[in-house]
Amino acid sequence: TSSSLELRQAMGVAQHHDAVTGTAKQHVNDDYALRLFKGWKACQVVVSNALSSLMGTKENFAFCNLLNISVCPSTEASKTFSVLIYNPLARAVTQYVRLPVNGTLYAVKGPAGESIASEVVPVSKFTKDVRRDKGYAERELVFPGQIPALGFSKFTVEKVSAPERFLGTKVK
Amino acid sequence: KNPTSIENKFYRVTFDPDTGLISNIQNLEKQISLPVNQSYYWYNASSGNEDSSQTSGAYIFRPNQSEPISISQNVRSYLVKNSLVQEVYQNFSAWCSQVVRLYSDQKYLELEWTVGPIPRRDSNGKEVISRFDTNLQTDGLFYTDANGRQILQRRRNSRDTWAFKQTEPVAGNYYPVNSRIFIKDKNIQLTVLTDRSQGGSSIVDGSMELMVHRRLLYDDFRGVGEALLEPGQYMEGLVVRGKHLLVLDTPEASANVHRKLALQQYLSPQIVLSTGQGAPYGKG
Repeated sequence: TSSSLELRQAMGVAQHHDAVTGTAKQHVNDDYALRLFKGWKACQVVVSNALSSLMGTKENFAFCNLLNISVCPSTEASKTFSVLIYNPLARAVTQYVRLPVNGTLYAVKGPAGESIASEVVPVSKFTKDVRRDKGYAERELVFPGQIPALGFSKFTVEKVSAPERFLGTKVK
Repeated sequence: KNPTSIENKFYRVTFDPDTGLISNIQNLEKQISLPVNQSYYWYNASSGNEDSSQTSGAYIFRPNQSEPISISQNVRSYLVKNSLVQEVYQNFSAWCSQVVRLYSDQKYLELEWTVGPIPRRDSNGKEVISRFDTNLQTDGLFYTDANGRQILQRRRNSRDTWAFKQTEPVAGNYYPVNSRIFIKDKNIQLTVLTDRSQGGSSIVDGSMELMVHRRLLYDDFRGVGEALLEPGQYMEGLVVRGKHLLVLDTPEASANVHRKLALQQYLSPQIVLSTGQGAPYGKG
């Protein structure tokens, strides 16, 4: 059980002009950030319950808050995982998804089991410099996700073994 | 060698082979071509002068001169070219870099910037901007949004409702940019969408700038009682990463593109991951 009240309260506190404009002392700003973080943690349970209800299955959902610096332990370590993308807009959108991975080849399937074009690109040196010890992904998986209005799409990702090098046979 | 261009169905971005900076953006659908020089600069924060003791701080933006200092006029860059995405990585300095990105079927150019930790060993407060210089004849006008709602026309060194005497040629022309800023002439409009609220302006005709990060050494005596130093987790200053989305189109067609795109930025799709082995679940 959880409630979005915690985030709503944090947002209420953050209506103060110092929070809106960033003119508070550092320790006060740290407190605003902590309140928002705790609120978002509580809302992750709310979102998980909502998604479970919509999907009809209770799953162990993961929220990767550091995707902007290519950090997500779930995708970096897993060979198979699902990606759910929720679209809060009242029209369908296509969103490019970037997920940190360590493999070189992945098969991505859409909601109806159809193959989705994807590719793996290297993580930039700039990102590696920024993230320090937070993550070690060498690459990012990129694919376009089509998501319906006010709804979600589920994509499944599977790591594919790179084809073995054909070594040939010796002929006498 | 620096990469010279990237393109998709809708845009072609050309880079100066000598400097590595963006030199031209083309909308291939509309056959619009605009020479654009985009780079990063920093304003040296004022610590007070003869005119006023006012320092630059959390409340106050006050550079000590009107011309910003270039972080680098030559960037080291490299290209990653694939079928879904093409990216040019530009390194301006040890604390400023950018990825110029074109996805295969999207009608905008993405600039993902990473700025920080801003150094302070030289004892200068720094207010870092991304600036787009074009040849558009803008007649002192530029446009910013008001809290993501209506677009307001801004006129340099002017206010609509009183006789205004400009005393701060840079700071006095800065306005809040909550979602977008643009400049235009009769035929071309260059729009930049932000992923967060920033300050922005057009200090000279054809130019547009957005402040992406700042780190200051003095309190501005407006009540906060601290310098805006933000040491961050590692006590060396914050690293900030964000995105600017660029739209180049006709003035007539631009609104249709930037309004949809801004909404998609603000209410962006949310990603949730799972291992995919769930037990049946019902509300009951």
